[in-house]
Amino acid sequence: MNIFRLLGDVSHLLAIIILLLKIWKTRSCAGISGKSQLLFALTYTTRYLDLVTNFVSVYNTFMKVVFLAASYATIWLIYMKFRATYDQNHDTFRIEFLLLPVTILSLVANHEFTLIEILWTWSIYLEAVAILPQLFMVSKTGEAESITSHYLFALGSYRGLYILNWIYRYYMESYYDLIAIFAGILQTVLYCDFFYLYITKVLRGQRLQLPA
Amino acid sequence: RIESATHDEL
Repeated sequence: MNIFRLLGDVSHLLAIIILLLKIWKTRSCAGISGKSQLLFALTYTTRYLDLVTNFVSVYNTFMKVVFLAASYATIWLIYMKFRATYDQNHDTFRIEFLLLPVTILSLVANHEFTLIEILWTWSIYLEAVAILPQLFMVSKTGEAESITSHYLFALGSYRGLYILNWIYRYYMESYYDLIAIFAGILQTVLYCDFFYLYITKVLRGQRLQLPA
Repeated sequence: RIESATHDEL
């Protein structure tokens, strides 16, 4: 473990908690893409299958349980409890256009052709593009509540910090995983325009307005 | 091949 990965995990945890609190406190999931949350739940489910078979550390197990529980709780809030506030008309990204290439790529580019490894690879590739429906929804509605933009900033920062973690591990532990690195860079790059808007606007107290 | 026996990252 290193400071970059720890900060990354904390940022990730923060993002998930911000989102849960936003929906629970405002009793509304307006502006939130249910499709992205579904993809995140799929990501954690397929990645953490080794939760019971492969013990890494108490921290690792604890975080996996928290991420799984929080992602399913978020889905329950969006599609069940507060489904009346779910903005279906703006959450229209065709996720099959993500699932197909992710599935093909995970079958072609993986470390080992075993079910567990293919599912892990699938979850890595899926996570890289899982935020697209959310970013698409923000661009469609033209704006996002400030709490939603804080959520996106924390979520985007987490994988950016993981990139620093991979640089650290390459030099200090000669460890690298090209699949995670490639997907992590793509994932972080997708947030770039949002990061720009967040830094230049939201941090100055303005609303996040995307050029419609 | 990239040696990543077990995935120890989240």
